[in-house]
Amino acid sequence: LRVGWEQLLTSINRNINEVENQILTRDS
Amino acid sequence: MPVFHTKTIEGILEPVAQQVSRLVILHEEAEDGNAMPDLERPVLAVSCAVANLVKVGKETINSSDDPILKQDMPSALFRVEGASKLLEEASGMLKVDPYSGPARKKLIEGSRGILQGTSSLLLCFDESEVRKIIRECKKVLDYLAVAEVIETMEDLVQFLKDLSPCLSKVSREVGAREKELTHQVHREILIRCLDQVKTLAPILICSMKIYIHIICQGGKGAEEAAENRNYLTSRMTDELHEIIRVLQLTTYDEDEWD
Repeated sequence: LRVGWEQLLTSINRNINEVENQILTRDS
Repeated sequence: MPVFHTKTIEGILEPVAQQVSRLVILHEEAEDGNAMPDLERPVLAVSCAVANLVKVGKETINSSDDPILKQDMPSALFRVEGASKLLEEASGMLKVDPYSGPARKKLIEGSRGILQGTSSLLLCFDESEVRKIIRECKKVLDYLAVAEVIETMEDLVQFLKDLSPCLSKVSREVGAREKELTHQVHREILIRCLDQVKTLAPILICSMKIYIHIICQGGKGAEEAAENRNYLTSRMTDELHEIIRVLQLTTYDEDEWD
């Protein structure tokens, strides 16, 4: 479970960064 | 069956969606009462990323000239922010009680909320991109609507000068969009319609030239030539309307996947 939650939160973090990149790329 | 309608959205959300589902199952299996790990650090990292995303999102809302994007985006940002707060609360509760059931529920709710919020954000942007392509398609439709009033070679040359760049842009953008879609049937319709538009365009110009030539020569057969030209414009118009319709589709035909 420990690994599972940490991995999920890391993925969520990466996911948020990718969404931010998408916004910045399309916005420019 | 693909859940996300573009490859970009699928590439970003699919891995997280799978992990959330897997973790919900793990969580249900762990209801017997295992202690939860300390998640303060990864939750803090998520909070920082969300704060940054919200900042960028708000700047985008302020600078965008798309009223629908301006209207839809704030609720998606609000959702991500709310979900991030849930994760923070859960992390705080687990520090006090690593066995806390409500904290686990908040973790799952927060993770799902971030997934749903980021999904809404990506959809807002995607729809805005689609609206841009549709605007270009409508420009071509506007030009096609004036084809029947062109009666001189000079006007035809101007007509071509106006239409060509718009058609090229539509061809380029619809072609790129087709490659982005995950739904095979939608892709095939776009390819077919675009091919038709590209094939019909030079034939239409030829028919307009013939019509102008006939009316300059005295008008015999002008009616048939006009009918032929109008038939070609209506064919191209229909294909463009179909492109616009399919560009706006995001749902899937269940039968096809069966």
